[in-house]
Amino acid sequence: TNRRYISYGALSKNNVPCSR
Amino acid sequence: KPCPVNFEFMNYTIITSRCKGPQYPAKLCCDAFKDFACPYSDDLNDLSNDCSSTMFSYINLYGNYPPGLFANLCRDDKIGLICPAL
Repeated sequence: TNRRYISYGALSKNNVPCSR
Repeated sequence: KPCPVNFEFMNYTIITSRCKGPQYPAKLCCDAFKDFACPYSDDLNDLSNDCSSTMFSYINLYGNYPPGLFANLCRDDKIGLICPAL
């Protein structure tokens, strides 16, 4: 069966590109 | 490309009722996140639209979560977060 997944690419949108 | 899913008025309590600070337990938060997001995985994984950015905006808004919480907390497999079987 092919399982669904949430890619790390999609998950990485949770990161904000500021505050370093 | 706009997102075909409207994340604005969704019910986020599936996440906010289970994933709480200040601890944000990874298991609870990531399972809750997957329960919410997995039905939309096809659109979220399509990085040519803005679905995932939009969804995270609302998750962080409704849950008042720190930026990057789920990205930092959730790891499953090499390929990504494995969704529970339907």
